[in-house]
Amino acid sequence: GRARLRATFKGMKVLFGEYFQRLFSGGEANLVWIETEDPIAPGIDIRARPPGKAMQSVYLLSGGEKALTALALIGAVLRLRPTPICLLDEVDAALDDANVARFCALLAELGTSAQEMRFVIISHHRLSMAKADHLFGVGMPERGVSRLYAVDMLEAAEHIHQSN
Amino acid sequence: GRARLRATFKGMKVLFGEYFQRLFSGGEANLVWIETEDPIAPGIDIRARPPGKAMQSVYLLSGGEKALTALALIGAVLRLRPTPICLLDEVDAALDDANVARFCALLAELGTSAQEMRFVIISHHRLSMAKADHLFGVGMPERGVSRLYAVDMLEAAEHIHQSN
Amino acid sequence: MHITAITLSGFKSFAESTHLSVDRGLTVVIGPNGCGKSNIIEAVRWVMGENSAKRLRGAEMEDVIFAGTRQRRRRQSAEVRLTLDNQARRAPAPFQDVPEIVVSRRIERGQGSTYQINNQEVRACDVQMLFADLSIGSRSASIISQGEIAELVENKPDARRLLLEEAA
Amino acid sequence: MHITAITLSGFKSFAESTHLSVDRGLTVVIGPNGCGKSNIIEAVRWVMGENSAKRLRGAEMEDVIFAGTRQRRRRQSAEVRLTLDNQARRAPAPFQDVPEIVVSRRIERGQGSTYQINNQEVRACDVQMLFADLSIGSRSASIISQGEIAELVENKPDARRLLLEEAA
Ligand SMILES: Nc1ncnc2c1ncn2[C@@H]1O[C@H](COP(=O)(O)OP(=O)(O)OP(=O)(O)O)[C@@H](O)[C@H]1O
Ligand SMILES: Nc1ncnc2c1ncn2[C@@H]1O[C@H](COP(=O)(O)OP(=O)(O)OP(=O)(O)O)[C@@H](O)[C@H]1O
Ligand SMILES: [Mg+2]
Ligand SMILES: [Mg+2]
Repeated sequence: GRARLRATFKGMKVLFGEYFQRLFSGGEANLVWIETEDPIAPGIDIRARPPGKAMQSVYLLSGGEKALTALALIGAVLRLRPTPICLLDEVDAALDDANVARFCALLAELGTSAQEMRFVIISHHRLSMAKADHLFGVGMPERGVSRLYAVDMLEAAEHIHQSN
Repeated sequence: GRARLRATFKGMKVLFGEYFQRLFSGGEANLVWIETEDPIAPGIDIRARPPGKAMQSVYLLSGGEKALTALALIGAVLRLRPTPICLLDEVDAALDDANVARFCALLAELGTSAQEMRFVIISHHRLSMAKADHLFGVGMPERGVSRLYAVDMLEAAEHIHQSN
Repeated sequence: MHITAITLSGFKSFAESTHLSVDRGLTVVIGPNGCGKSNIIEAVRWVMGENSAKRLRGAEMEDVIFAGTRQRRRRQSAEVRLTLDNQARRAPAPFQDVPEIVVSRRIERGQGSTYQINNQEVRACDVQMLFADLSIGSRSASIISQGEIAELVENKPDARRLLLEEAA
Repeated sequence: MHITAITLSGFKSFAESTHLSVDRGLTVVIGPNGCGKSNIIEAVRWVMGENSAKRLRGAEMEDVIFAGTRQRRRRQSAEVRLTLDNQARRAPAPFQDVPEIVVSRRIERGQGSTYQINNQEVRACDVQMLFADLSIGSRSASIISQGEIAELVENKPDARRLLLEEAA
């Protein structure tokens, strides 16, 4: 009921704050419980302040900052209650190199912690590829027909190295 | 009036088809004039088929394919009627390397053609940076306060090379 | 409990039967634009019971069936299977005693979708219920489609309540 | 006609006066997340007459004024200037005879926005009209904000009609 929801909320708020600080190397972030007519259906507001900046509306954050804030929130939810899989489609598209690295570190931690979360992510980013435990390629050797193939990590690294 | 609009539409359709084929290395794309109650306010539908694929709803296209299709359309409009500036904020975020290269080639062509279009684009992609005629960096040496500085292309290339 | 495999057959651009095994840690899927990566994510949302064709970029649900190419005829059906590992025997009833749970959804042209769990035909809501018990589902924060990551932050406060319910 | 310079002063994270000259060809702006790149694009949309604070990620128009940091006091006003080169003397009346056209917008806390063209105070619609004559404006296809590129393709057919009107 409501007591359980409030307890969960408290845990989510603390974890969200921690993950935010880790992904942003500082700053602070908070969740706010907003009462609605339904006592077990609150609204949840986000207050976030990247390091050195003033606390402002989250809507004013940059594209990359919003993505990172969202990832901190997802991390908190997964840590509280792991799921059978987590699928992330190009969530690193808006991130700069330094933030891609922090994003991958977050996934690695959730993957090795008690949660043992398994992630399948889609990415065009070479830094994300480099952090893969398993790498798959999708291609269309016959046009319009997708094929999946396992990619050897060392071969891929060689290929990326050559293309630079 | 309507005659002029129809003539413009015809030109837009042809150019859109050309730019699409260039960005996709093939395939075909079309614009369709849709009559509404207002004879000078038609709807414009897009039909696009990447090479080798069946003609389907544009909504089924991938993120990168949609971005590329949109860029073909923008290219057609700019070619018909150049504007004082064109600002593109991270439009290459969804593009793979090969398509970023085609995107930059399109900008280069519009920049040197009779249109002499000037582009200011924001990008995290090293291939787009490499194609810049002028490079600016934005940073926050004092946290929360933006500063703009001109970046020397050769120095930047060196820096990118080292980070790989 | 973990999802250990995703199998697609005739789903969107995956004309042929395709098997993706999901191991521990981080799996990264790469490939050029339009090659089918997001289609895999949508296949998982679909087999978990996604009802809105629009959320799968289609106009109607049959749009997920392989539509054919200039060289290859279209398919009459699409099927996606998810394999869940239940070694720890923690699955919700009535599946707590089986080592593996295989959930599948199939759609035939002109006939709509059918669902199965371990080869028994079930209703859509049974599948949605099973995944809901595992705190996941086609609208879960555990599945973020292309372009949607910022929505968690840009949404209204009441849209975010789902996260709280998932975590509880 | 070309825009040859963009000047921001007190606009969002640009607390100090910042001058970006726009030369021929391709200018690329780079930098880490959150450093202010998109704010530059929004500054241009704003000075061209953008009326919706929401489209600039704010709740009200005063949200574009530098809000201060822990080390620096907030500013009382924001100003953005665009310089258009009219060497070819093709500008619309009444500006056809000047070599350069400088358009600026200023907002003061508690006082709203004022516009100027070549140091003459004008109305917002005069600025919007000038740019409309040049086939550009805050809603033009020539200005694509972050995350919006796919919208051109995903929109309804009547939203795309604006492109036709711009090209005509
Ligand atoms: N029913 C269908 N039959 C055949 N092909 C389809 C069907 N539905 C979608 N497609 C094709 O699948 C392709 C899109 O695949 P998808 O979105 O997975 O690409 P992607 O690998 O994620 O690319 P990106 O990197 O650009 O996001 C489109 O080209 C589309 O035409
Ligand atoms: N009025 C304001 N005063 C001070 N800072 C502001 C103001 N409005 C927005 N900001 C700050 O500007 C930053 C966003 O800048 P912007 O969106 O330009 O970043 P960006 O360089 O485009 O980043 P990204 O690469 O992630 O897209 C935010 O951190 C926000 O807090
Ligand atoms: Mg995709
Ligand atoms: Mg930005």
